[in-house]
Amino acid sequence: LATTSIKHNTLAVASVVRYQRKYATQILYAPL
Amino acid sequence: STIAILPSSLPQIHRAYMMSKIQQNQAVQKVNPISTKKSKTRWHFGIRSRSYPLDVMGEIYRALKNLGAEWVKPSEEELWTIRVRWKYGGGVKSDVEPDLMRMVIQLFQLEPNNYLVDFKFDGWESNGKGKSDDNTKDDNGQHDVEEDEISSFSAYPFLHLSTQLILELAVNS
Amino acid sequence: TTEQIAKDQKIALRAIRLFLKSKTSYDVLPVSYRLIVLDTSLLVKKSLNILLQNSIVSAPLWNNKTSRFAGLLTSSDFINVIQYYFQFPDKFDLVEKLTLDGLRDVEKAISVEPIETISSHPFKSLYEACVKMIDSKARRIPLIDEDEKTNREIVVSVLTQYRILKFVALNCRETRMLLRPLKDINIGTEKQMLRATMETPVIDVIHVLSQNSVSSVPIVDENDKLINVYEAYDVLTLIKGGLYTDLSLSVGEALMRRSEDFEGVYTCTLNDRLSTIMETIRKSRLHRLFIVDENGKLISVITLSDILKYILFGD
Repeated sequence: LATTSIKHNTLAVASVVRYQRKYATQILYAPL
Repeated sequence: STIAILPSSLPQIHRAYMMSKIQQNQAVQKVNPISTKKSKTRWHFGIRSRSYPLDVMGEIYRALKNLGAEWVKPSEEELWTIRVRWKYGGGVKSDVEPDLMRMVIQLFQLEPNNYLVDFKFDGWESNGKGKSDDNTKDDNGQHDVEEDEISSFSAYPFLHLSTQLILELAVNS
Repeated sequence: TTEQIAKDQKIALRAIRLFLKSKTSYDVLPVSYRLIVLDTSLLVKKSLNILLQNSIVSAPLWNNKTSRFAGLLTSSDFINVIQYYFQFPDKFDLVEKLTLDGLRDVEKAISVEPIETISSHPFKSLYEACVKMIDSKARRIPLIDEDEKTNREIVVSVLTQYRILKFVALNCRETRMLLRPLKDINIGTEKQMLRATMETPVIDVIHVLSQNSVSSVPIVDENDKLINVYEAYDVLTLIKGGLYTDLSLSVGEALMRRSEDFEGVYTCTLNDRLSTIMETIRKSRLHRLFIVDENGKLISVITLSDILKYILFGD
Protein backbone atom coordinates (compact mmCIF):
# COMPACT_ATOMS: atom_id res chain seq x y z
CA LEU A 1 0.00 0.00 0.00
CA ALA A 2 1.32 3.49 -0.86
CA THR A 3 0.12 6.45 1.18
CA THR A 4 0.58 10.21 1.20
CA SER A 5 0.77 12.51 4.16
CA ILE A 6 -2.67 13.66 5.24
CA LYS A 7 -3.21 17.23 3.92
CA HIS A 8 -6.33 19.39 4.24
CA ASN A 9 -8.11 16.41 5.82
CA THR A 10 -7.69 14.43 2.62
CA LEU A 11 -5.86 11.14 2.36
CA ALA A 12 -4.61 9.39 -0.79
CA VAL A 13 -3.80 5.69 -0.84
CA ALA A 14 -2.62 3.69 -3.82
CA SER A 15 -1.85 0.19 -4.87
CA VAL A 16 -0.15 -1.07 -8.04
CA VAL A 17 -2.27 -3.73 -9.67
CA ARG A 18 -1.50 -5.85 -12.72
CA TYR A 19 -4.31 -5.73 -15.25
CA GLN A 20 -3.61 -8.46 -17.85
CA ARG A 21 -0.16 -7.48 -19.12
CA LYS A 22 -0.23 -3.87 -17.96
CA TYR A 23 0.23 -2.18 -14.60
CA ALA A 24 -2.30 0.26 -13.16
CA THR A 25 -1.49 2.36 -10.13
CA GLN A 26 -4.99 2.69 -8.69
CA ILE A 27 -5.16 5.82 -6.50
CA LEU A 28 -8.05 6.65 -4.19
CA TYR A 29 -8.52 10.09 -2.64
CA ALA A 30 -10.82 10.08 0.38
CA PRO A 31 -11.76 12.58 3.09
CA LEU A 32 -10.76 11.89 6.67
CA SER B 1 0.08 24.11 -43.20
CA THR B 2 -1.44 27.25 -41.72
CA ILE B 3 -1.98 25.71 -38.31
CA ALA B 4 -0.82 28.25 -35.73
CA ILE B 5 -1.19 29.34 -32.14
CA LEU B 6 -3.20 32.53 -31.71
CA PRO B 7 -0.66 35.01 -30.22
CA SER B 8 -3.33 37.06 -28.40
CA SER B 9 -4.43 33.90 -26.51
CA LEU B 10 -1.04 33.48 -24.79
CA PRO B 11 -1.40 34.43 -21.08
CA GLN B 12 1.35 37.07 -21.08
CA ILE B 13 -0.08 38.81 -24.16
CA HIS B 14 -3.64 38.61 -22.87
CA ARG B 15 -2.51 40.10 -19.55
CA ALA B 16 -0.77 42.99 -21.36
CA TYR B 17 -3.96 43.55 -23.39
CA MET B 18 -6.09 43.70 -20.22
CA MET B 19 -3.61 45.93 -18.37
CA SER B 20 -3.66 48.37 -21.29
CA LYS B 21 -7.37 48.79 -20.62
CA ILE B 22 -6.55 49.87 -17.10
CA GLN B 23 -4.40 52.66 -18.58
CA GLN B 24 -7.46 53.62 -20.61
CA ASN B 25 -9.18 54.05 -17.22
CA GLN B 26 -11.43 51.13 -17.89
CA ALA B 27 -12.49 49.37 -14.73
CA VAL B 28 -10.57 46.11 -15.02
CA GLN B 29 -10.17 43.91 -11.99
CA LYS B 30 -6.65 42.61 -11.45
CA VAL B 31 -7.01 38.80 -11.39
CA ASN B 32 -3.89 36.74 -10.67
CA PRO B 33 -3.05 33.63 -12.67
CA ILE B 34 -3.53 30.28 -10.95
CA SER B 35 -0.19 29.05 -9.67
CA THR B 36 1.34 26.40 -11.89
CA LYS B 37 3.41 25.21 -8.92
CA LYS B 38 2.04 21.75 -8.26
CA SER B 39 3.27 20.42 -4.97
CA LYS B 40 4.48 17.02 -6.07
CA THR B 41 2.53 14.26 -4.33
CA ARG B 42 5.04 12.39 -2.19
CA TRP B 43 4.18 8.70 -1.83
CA HIS B 44 5.33 6.57 1.09
CA PHE B 45 5.38 2.79 1.37
CA GLY B 46 2.84 1.89 4.07
CA ILE B 47 2.42 4.17 7.09
CA ARG B 48 5.33 5.25 9.26
CA SER B 49 5.40 5.25 13.03
CA ARG B 50 7.85 6.32 15.67
CA SER B 51 6.00 4.55 18.50
CA TYR B 52 7.38 1.45 20.14
CA PRO B 53 6.59 -1.73 18.17
CA LEU B 54 4.28 -3.11 20.83
CA ASP B 55 2.42 0.20 21.04
CA VAL B 56 2.01 0.20 17.26
CA MET B 57 0.61 -3.33 17.32
CA GLY B 58 -1.71 -2.38 20.20
CA GLU B 59 -3.02 0.62 18.28
CA ILE B 60 -3.66 -1.50 15.21
CA TYR B 61 -5.50 -4.24 17.13
CA ARG B 62 -7.61 -1.57 18.87
CA ALA B 63 -8.43 0.10 15.55
CA LEU B 64 -9.33 -3.25 13.95
CA LYS B 65 -11.59 -4.05 16.90
CA ASN B 66 -13.32 -0.68 16.63
CA LEU B 67 -13.88 -1.31 12.94
CA GLY B 68 -15.38 -4.75 13.58
CA ALA B 69 -12.64 -6.72 11.86
CA GLU B 70 -11.48 -10.20 12.89
CA TRP B 71 -7.93 -11.55 12.96
CA VAL B 72 -6.12 -14.87 13.23
CA LYS B 73 -4.55 -15.46 16.68
CA PRO B 74 -0.89 -14.56 16.04
CA SER B 75 1.54 -17.47 16.05
CA GLU B 76 4.86 -17.29 17.91
CA GLU B 77 6.78 -16.89 14.65
CA GLU B 78 4.53 -14.15 13.33
CA LEU B 79 4.16 -11.73 16.27
CA TRP B 80 4.52 -8.71 14.00
CA THR B 81 2.03 -9.89 11.38
CA ILE B 82 -1.73 -9.57 11.64
CA ARG B 83 -3.90 -11.67 9.32
CA VAL B 84 -7.20 -9.79 9.13
CA ARG B 85 -10.63 -10.76 7.82
CA TRP B 86 -13.03 -7.92 7.29
CA LYS B 87 -16.69 -7.92 6.34
CA TYR B 88 -16.89 -5.58 3.41
CA GLY B 89 -20.28 -3.83 3.26
CA GLY B 90 -21.81 -2.07 0.26
CA GLY B 91 -21.88 -3.32 -3.27
CA VAL B 92 -24.40 -5.63 -4.83
CA LYS B 93 -25.96 -7.76 -2.07
CA SER B 94 -25.68 -11.35 -3.15
CA ASP B 95 -24.77 -14.51 -1.28
CA VAL B 96 -22.66 -15.52 -4.25
CA GLU B 97 -20.47 -12.49 -3.95
CA PRO B 98 -17.65 -12.99 -1.46
CA ASP B 99 -17.77 -10.13 1.00
CA LEU B 100 -15.08 -11.06 3.50
CA MET B 101 -11.83 -9.38 2.54
CA ARG B 102 -8.56 -10.70 3.85
CA MET B 103 -5.68 -8.35 4.51
CA VAL B 104 -2.19 -8.93 5.91
CA ILE B 105 -0.81 -6.15 8.12
CA GLN B 106 2.94 -6.34 8.59
CA LEU B 107 5.21 -4.28 10.86
CA PHE B 108 8.67 -3.56 9.44
CA GLN B 109 11.65 -2.05 11.22
CA LEU B 110 13.48 0.39 8.94
CA GLU B 111 16.09 1.39 11.52
CA PRO B 112 16.13 1.65 15.34
CA ASN B 113 13.02 3.64 16.43
CA ASN B 114 11.71 3.86 12.90
CA TYR B 115 8.93 1.46 11.99
CA LEU B 116 6.64 0.99 9.06
CA VAL B 117 3.25 -0.70 8.81
CA ASP B 118 2.21 -2.13 5.45
CA PHE B 119 -1.24 -3.41 4.44
CA LYS B 120 -1.53 -6.03 1.74
CA PHE B 121 -4.62 -7.46 0.06
CA ASP B 122 -4.93 -11.19 0.69
CA GLY B 123 -8.01 -12.34 -1.22
CA TRP B 124 -11.72 -12.73 -0.60
CA GLU B 125 -13.82 -15.26 1.33
CA SER B 126 -17.53 -15.87 1.12
CA ASN B 127 -19.46 -14.93 4.25
CA GLY B 128 -20.01 -17.58 6.91
CA LYS B 129 -18.98 -20.42 4.70
CA GLY B 130 -15.43 -20.07 5.93
CA LYS B 131 -14.30 -21.63 2.70
CA SER B 132 -11.95 -19.52 0.76
CA ASP B 133 -12.79 -18.80 -2.81
CA ASP B 134 -9.41 -20.00 -3.94
CA ASN B 135 -8.54 -23.65 -3.43
CA THR B 136 -4.93 -23.07 -2.54
CA LYS B 137 -3.88 -23.36 1.11
CA ASP B 138 -0.35 -23.43 2.38
CA ASP B 139 0.59 -25.72 5.28
CA ASN B 140 -0.60 -23.69 8.29
CA GLY B 141 -4.05 -23.35 6.80
CA GLN B 142 -3.43 -19.82 5.57
CA HIS B 143 -4.74 -18.84 2.19
CA ASP B 144 -2.32 -17.77 -0.42
CA VAL B 145 -3.94 -15.94 -3.28
CA GLU B 146 -2.35 -17.16 -6.50
CA GLU B 147 -1.23 -13.82 -7.84
CA ASP B 148 -1.23 -14.81 -11.48
CA GLU B 149 -4.71 -16.33 -11.27
CA ILE B 150 -6.34 -12.93 -10.79
CA SER B 151 -6.39 -11.07 -14.05
CA SER B 152 -8.94 -8.41 -13.26
CA PHE B 153 -8.85 -7.15 -9.73
CA SER B 154 -10.32 -4.00 -8.28
CA ALA B 155 -8.14 -2.48 -5.59
CA TYR B 156 -10.81 0.03 -4.57
CA PRO B 157 -12.54 -2.02 -1.83
CA PHE B 158 -9.08 -2.75 -0.37
CA LEU B 159 -8.05 0.91 -0.70
CA HIS B 160 -11.30 2.01 0.91
CA LEU B 161 -10.83 -0.26 3.94
CA SER B 162 -7.23 0.93 4.18
CA THR B 163 -8.42 4.54 4.43
CA GLN B 164 -10.86 3.49 7.18
CA LEU B 165 -8.05 1.83 9.14
CA ILE B 166 -5.71 4.81 8.66
CA LEU B 167 -8.51 7.15 9.75
CA GLU B 168 -9.12 5.04 12.89
CA LEU B 169 -5.40 5.01 13.70
CA ALA B 170 -5.13 8.77 13.06
CA VAL B 171 -8.15 9.52 15.27
CA ASN B 172 -6.97 7.18 18.06
CA SER B 173 -3.42 8.51 18.06
CA THR C 1 -4.49 15.56 -58.99
CA THR C 2 -7.60 16.34 -56.95
CA GLU C 3 -9.13 13.05 -58.01
CA GLN C 4 -6.09 11.10 -56.89
CA ILE C 5 -6.04 12.94 -53.56
CA ALA C 6 -9.75 12.13 -53.09
CA LYS C 7 -9.09 8.48 -53.89
CA ASP C 8 -6.15 8.32 -51.48
CA GLN C 9 -8.31 9.90 -48.77
CA LYS C 10 -10.89 7.13 -49.12
CA ILE C 11 -8.19 4.46 -49.00
CA ALA C 12 -6.65 6.06 -45.91
CA LEU C 13 -10.01 6.30 -44.10
CA ARG C 14 -10.72 2.65 -44.82
CA ALA C 15 -7.30 1.66 -43.50
CA ILE C 16 -7.73 3.72 -40.33
CA ARG C 17 -11.17 2.20 -39.68
CA LEU C 18 -9.74 -1.26 -40.11
CA PHE C 19 -7.01 -0.32 -37.64
CA LEU C 20 -9.59 0.90 -35.09
CA LYS C 21 -11.56 -2.34 -35.51
CA SER C 22 -8.45 -4.46 -35.14
CA LYS C 23 -7.31 -2.85 -31.92
CA THR C 24 -8.91 -3.00 -28.46
CA SER C 25 -9.22 -0.10 -26.03
CA TYR C 26 -6.77 -2.05 -23.85
CA ASP C 27 -4.13 -1.62 -26.59
CA VAL C 28 -4.22 2.17 -26.11
CA LEU C 29 -3.25 1.87 -22.44
CA PRO C 30 0.43 2.43 -21.64
CA VAL C 31 2.26 -0.54 -20.04
CA SER C 32 2.19 1.35 -16.78
CA TYR C 33 -0.26 4.10 -15.93
CA ARG C 34 -2.07 5.61 -13.00
CA LEU C 35 -5.77 6.08 -12.43
CA ILE C 36 -6.96 8.64 -9.89
CA VAL C 37 -10.39 7.93 -8.37
CA LEU C 38 -12.27 10.20 -5.98
CA ASP C 39 -14.41 9.01 -3.09
CA THR C 40 -17.87 10.62 -3.49
CA SER C 41 -17.82 11.81 0.12
CA LEU C 42 -15.08 14.31 -0.77
CA LEU C 43 -15.96 18.00 -0.82
CA VAL C 44 -16.34 19.38 -4.37
CA LYS C 45 -13.79 22.07 -3.54
CA LYS C 46 -11.29 19.46 -2.33
CA SER C 47 -11.80 17.40 -5.49
CA LEU C 48 -11.11 20.52 -7.56
CA ASN C 49 -7.75 20.94 -5.81
CA ILE C 50 -6.94 17.27 -6.46
CA LEU C 51 -7.71 17.61 -10.21
CA LEU C 52 -5.64 20.80 -10.55
CA GLN C 53 -2.79 19.41 -8.45
CA ASN C 54 -2.62 16.32 -10.66
CA SER C 55 -3.14 18.31 -13.89
CA ILE C 56 -6.22 16.30 -14.81
CA VAL C 57 -9.67 17.55 -15.78
CA SER C 58 -11.75 14.50 -14.94
CA ALA C 59 -11.77 11.48 -12.63
CA PRO C 60 -13.98 8.44 -11.96
CA LEU C 61 -16.00 8.57 -8.74
CA TRP C 62 -16.13 5.77 -6.16
CA ASN C 63 -19.15 5.49 -3.86
CA ASN C 64 -17.88 3.64 -0.80
CA LYS C 65 -21.42 3.10 0.51
CA THR C 66 -22.47 1.08 -2.51
CA SER C 67 -18.85 0.09 -3.25
CA ARG C 68 -19.52 0.91 -6.88
CA PHE C 69 -18.34 3.48 -9.36
CA ALA C 70 -20.55 6.54 -9.61
CA GLY C 71 -19.70 7.97 -13.02
CA LEU C 72 -17.10 10.54 -13.97
CA LEU C 73 -16.41 13.94 -12.45
CA THR C 74 -15.95 16.39 -15.35
CA SER C 75 -15.79 20.15 -15.92
CA SER C 76 -19.55 20.05 -16.61
CA ASP C 77 -20.09 19.32 -12.91
CA PHE C 78 -18.20 22.46 -11.94
CA ILE C 79 -20.15 24.48 -14.50
CA ASN C 80 -23.34 23.16 -12.88
CA VAL C 81 -22.10 24.27 -9.45
CA ILE C 82 -21.47 27.82 -10.72
CA GLN C 83 -24.90 27.90 -12.39
CA TYR C 84 -26.47 26.65 -9.15
CA TYR C 85 -24.73 29.39 -7.17
CA PHE C 86 -25.86 31.95 -9.75
CA GLN C 87 -29.49 30.83 -9.43
CA PHE C 88 -29.37 30.52 -5.63
CA PRO C 89 -26.76 33.08 -4.39
CA ASP C 90 -28.05 32.67 -0.82
CA LYS C 91 -26.88 29.04 -0.93
CA PHE C 92 -23.20 30.11 -0.76
CA ASP C 93 -22.39 28.03 2.32
CA LEU C 94 -24.07 24.97 0.79
CA VAL C 95 -21.76 25.30 -2.22
CA GLU C 96 -18.81 25.48 0.15
CA LYS C 97 -19.93 22.26 1.88
CA LEU C 98 -21.11 20.45 -1.25
CA THR C 99 -19.73 16.89 -1.59
CA LEU C 100 -19.40 14.93 -4.82
CA ASP C 101 -22.46 12.91 -3.69
CA GLY C 102 -24.46 16.11 -3.97
CA LEU C 103 -23.68 16.85 -7.63
CA ARG C 104 -26.68 14.88 -8.91
CA ASP C 105 -28.98 17.04 -6.73
CA VAL C 106 -27.36 20.17 -8.17
CA GLU C 107 -28.18 18.90 -11.68
CA LYS C 108 -31.81 18.44 -10.66
CA ALA C 109 -31.95 21.86 -8.94
CA ILE C 110 -30.87 23.64 -12.14
CA SER C 111 -32.76 21.13 -14.39
CA VAL C 112 -29.73 19.97 -16.30
CA GLU C 113 -29.73 16.57 -17.97
CA PRO C 114 -27.08 14.33 -16.38
CA ILE C 115 -24.38 13.29 -18.83
CA GLU C 116 -25.13 9.79 -20.12
CA THR C 117 -22.69 7.40 -18.46
CA ILE C 118 -21.34 5.22 -21.24
CA SER C 119 -18.60 2.67 -20.88
CA SER C 120 -16.81 0.01 -22.87
CA HIS C 121 -15.03 -3.21 -21.95
CA PRO C 122 -11.23 -2.90 -22.31
CA PHE C 123 -11.12 -5.86 -24.68
CA LYS C 124 -13.81 -4.59 -27.00
CA SER C 125 -12.67 -2.92 -30.20
CA LEU C 126 -11.45 0.64 -30.14
CA TYR C 127 -13.88 1.30 -32.99
CA GLU C 128 -16.82 0.38 -30.74
CA ALA C 129 -15.60 2.73 -27.97
CA CYS C 130 -15.32 5.56 -30.53
CA VAL C 131 -18.83 4.98 -31.86
CA LYS C 132 -20.23 5.05 -28.31
CA MET C 133 -18.46 8.35 -27.63
CA ILE C 134 -19.75 9.94 -30.82
CA ASP C 135 -23.32 8.73 -30.19
CA SER C 136 -23.38 10.01 -26.61
CA LYS C 137 -21.46 13.24 -27.33
CA ALA C 138 -19.14 12.20 -24.48
CA ARG C 139 -15.50 13.23 -24.84
CA ARG C 140 -14.22 10.38 -22.70
CA ILE C 141 -15.25 6.80 -21.99
CA PRO C 142 -14.52 4.69 -18.88
CA LEU C 143 -13.17 1.19 -19.59
CA ILE C 144 -15.04 -1.12 -17.22
CA ASP C 145 -14.21 -4.74 -16.42
CA GLU C 146 -15.49 -6.97 -13.65
CA ASP C 147 -13.48 -8.16 -10.66
CA GLU C 148 -13.20 -11.91 -11.14
CA LYS C 149 -13.70 -12.71 -7.48
CA THR C 150 -16.39 -10.29 -6.41
CA ASN C 151 -18.13 -9.38 -9.68
CA ARG C 152 -17.66 -5.76 -8.65
CA GLU C 153 -16.98 -3.44 -11.55
CA ILE C 154 -13.50 -2.08 -12.03
CA VAL C 155 -12.74 1.15 -13.85
CA VAL C 156 -9.59 0.00 -15.63
CA SER C 157 -9.00 3.42 -17.15
CA VAL C 158 -10.74 6.31 -18.94
CA LEU C 159 -10.07 6.83 -22.66
CA THR C 160 -10.39 10.33 -24.09
CA GLN C 161 -10.92 11.34 -27.72
CA TYR C 162 -7.55 13.06 -27.59
CA ARG C 163 -5.77 9.84 -26.47
CA ILE C 164 -7.49 7.82 -29.23
CA LEU C 165 -6.64 10.33 -31.98
CA LYS C 166 -3.08 10.51 -30.70
CA PHE C 167 -2.92 6.67 -30.78
CA VAL C 168 -4.12 6.77 -34.42
CA ALA C 169 -1.67 9.56 -35.32
CA LEU C 170 1.19 7.56 -33.76
CA ASN C 171 0.32 4.19 -35.31
CA CYS C 172 -1.44 4.83 -38.63
CA ARG C 173 0.88 5.96 -41.39
CA GLU C 174 -2.24 6.42 -43.55
CA THR C 175 -3.04 9.66 -41.70
CA ARG C 176 -0.44 11.24 -44.02
CA MET C 177 -2.70 10.48 -46.98
CA LEU C 178 -5.53 12.67 -45.65
CA LEU C 179 -4.63 15.53 -47.99
CA ARG C 180 -8.02 16.94 -48.97
CA PRO C 181 -8.45 20.55 -47.74
CA LEU C 182 -11.01 21.08 -44.98
CA LYS C 183 -13.20 23.20 -47.25
CA ASP C 184 -13.77 20.13 -49.45
CA ILE C 185 -14.64 17.65 -46.72
CA ASN C 186 -17.11 19.73 -44.75
CA ILE C 187 -15.67 19.13 -41.32
CA GLY C 188 -17.07 21.49 -38.70
CA THR C 189 -17.91 24.13 -41.29
CA GLU C 190 -21.68 24.46 -40.98
CA LYS C 191 -21.75 25.60 -37.37
CA GLN C 192 -23.79 28.33 -35.74
CA MET C 193 -20.84 29.80 -33.84
CA LEU C 194 -21.80 31.35 -30.50
CA ARG C 195 -19.25 33.98 -29.57
CA ALA C 196 -18.45 36.57 -26.89
CA THR C 197 -16.41 39.74 -26.53
CA MET C 198 -13.83 40.49 -23.83
CA GLU C 199 -16.44 42.56 -21.99
CA THR C 200 -19.07 39.82 -21.86
CA PRO C 201 -19.79 38.80 -18.22
CA VAL C 202 -18.13 35.44 -17.59
CA ILE C 203 -21.40 34.05 -16.21
CA ASP C 204 -23.05 34.57 -19.62
CA VAL C 205 -20.23 32.64 -21.27
CA ILE C 206 -20.66 29.85 -18.71
CA HIS C 207 -24.37 29.71 -19.55
CA VAL C 208 -23.44 29.28 -23.25
CA LEU C 209 -21.07 26.41 -22.35
CA SER C 210 -23.79 24.69 -20.35
CA GLN C 211 -26.84 25.30 -22.52
CA ASN C 212 -25.14 24.32 -25.77
CA SER C 213 -23.03 21.44 -24.37
CA VAL C 214 -19.91 22.96 -25.89
CA SER C 215 -16.52 23.04 -24.21
CA SER C 216 -15.32 26.40 -25.53
CA VAL C 217 -16.63 29.83 -26.55
CA PRO C 218 -14.61 31.98 -29.00
CA ILE C 219 -13.95 35.60 -28.04
CA VAL C 220 -13.90 38.09 -30.90
CA ASP C 221 -13.30 41.82 -31.29
CA GLU C 222 -15.58 44.33 -32.96
CA ASN C 223 -14.48 43.08 -36.42
CA ASP C 224 -15.27 39.47 -35.54
CA LYS C 225 -11.54 38.75 -35.39
CA LEU C 226 -10.72 35.85 -33.05
CA ILE C 227 -8.68 37.09 -30.09
CA ASN C 228 -9.12 34.38 -27.43
CA VAL C 229 -11.23 31.43 -26.30
CA TYR C 230 -12.92 30.67 -22.96
CA GLU C 231 -12.74 26.91 -22.27
CA ALA C 232 -14.69 24.70 -19.87
CA TYR C 233 -11.38 24.00 -18.11
CA ASP C 234 -11.11 27.70 -17.23
CA VAL C 235 -14.15 27.28 -14.99
CA LEU C 236 -12.06 25.10 -12.66
CA THR C 237 -9.54 27.89 -12.17
CA LEU C 238 -12.38 30.34 -11.55
CA ILE C 239 -13.77 28.20 -8.71
CA LYS C 240 -10.29 27.47 -7.35
CA GLY C 241 -9.80 31.17 -6.71
CA GLY C 242 -13.27 31.54 -5.22
CA LEU C 243 -13.87 34.06 -8.03
CA TYR C 244 -17.19 32.48 -8.93
CA THR C 245 -18.82 34.66 -6.27
CA ASP C 246 -18.05 37.75 -8.32
CA LEU C 247 -20.08 36.88 -11.40
CA SER C 248 -19.94 40.41 -12.76
CA LEU C 249 -16.38 39.57 -13.77
CA SER C 250 -15.83 40.01 -17.51
CA VAL C 251 -14.53 37.04 -19.46
CA GLY C 252 -11.39 39.08 -20.24
CA GLU C 253 -10.72 39.44 -16.50
CA ALA C 254 -11.54 35.75 -15.86
CA LEU C 255 -8.99 34.74 -18.52
CA MET C 256 -6.26 36.43 -16.51
CA ARG C 257 -6.73 33.46 -14.14
CA ARG C 258 -5.12 31.12 -16.66
CA SER C 259 -1.80 29.64 -15.55
CA GLU C 260 1.31 30.95 -17.28
CA ASP C 261 1.97 27.57 -18.93
CA PHE C 262 -1.26 27.65 -20.98
CA GLU C 263 -0.15 26.63 -24.50
CA GLY C 264 -2.48 28.94 -26.41
CA VAL C 265 -5.40 28.52 -28.82
CA TYR C 266 -4.81 26.64 -32.09
CA THR C 267 -6.11 28.13 -35.33
CA CYS C 268 -6.12 26.90 -38.92
CA THR C 269 -7.69 27.86 -42.26
CA LEU C 270 -10.00 26.04 -44.68
CA ASN C 271 -6.96 25.12 -46.79
CA ASP C 272 -5.51 22.97 -44.02
CA ARG C 273 -5.77 19.19 -44.13
CA LEU C 274 -6.30 16.39 -41.65
CA SER C 275 -2.80 15.07 -42.34
CA THR C 276 -1.19 18.12 -40.72
CA ILE C 277 -3.87 18.29 -38.01
CA MET C 278 -3.15 14.67 -37.04
CA GLU C 279 0.56 15.45 -37.08
CA THR C 280 -0.10 18.35 -34.67
CA ILE C 281 -2.17 16.05 -32.41
CA ARG C 282 0.75 13.61 -32.44
CA LYS C 283 3.09 16.32 -31.10
CA SER C 284 0.93 18.64 -29.00
CA ARG C 285 -2.03 18.62 -26.66
CA LEU C 286 -4.52 20.02 -29.12
CA HIS C 287 -8.20 20.03 -28.07
CA ARG C 288 -9.77 21.93 -30.98
CA LEU C 289 -8.85 24.21 -33.86
CA PHE C 290 -10.59 27.48 -34.70
CA ILE C 291 -10.92 28.09 -38.43
CA VAL C 292 -10.12 31.69 -39.36
CA ASP C 293 -9.84 33.49 -42.70
CA GLU C 294 -6.73 35.27 -44.00
CA ASN C 295 -7.59 38.29 -41.80
CA GLY C 296 -7.99 36.18 -38.65
CA LYS C 297 -11.74 36.51 -38.80
CA LEU C 298 -13.58 33.63 -37.08
CA ILE C 299 -15.21 31.13 -39.46
CA SER C 300 -15.81 27.99 -37.40
CA VAL C 301 -14.28 25.43 -35.04
CA ILE C 302 -13.11 21.84 -35.53
CA THR C 303 -13.42 19.74 -32.39
CA LEU C 304 -11.85 16.35 -31.71
CA SER C 305 -15.40 14.94 -31.98
CA ASP C 306 -15.65 16.35 -35.52
CA ILE C 307 -12.35 14.71 -36.48
CA LEU C 308 -13.28 11.37 -34.89
CA LYS C 309 -16.73 11.43 -36.47
CA TYR C 310 -15.22 12.10 -39.91
CA ILE C 311 -12.67 9.29 -39.48
CA LEU C 312 -15.41 6.83 -38.46
CA PHE C 313 -18.21 7.85 -40.83
CA GLY C 314 -16.98 10.58 -43.16
CA ASP C 315 -16.59 10.50 -46.93
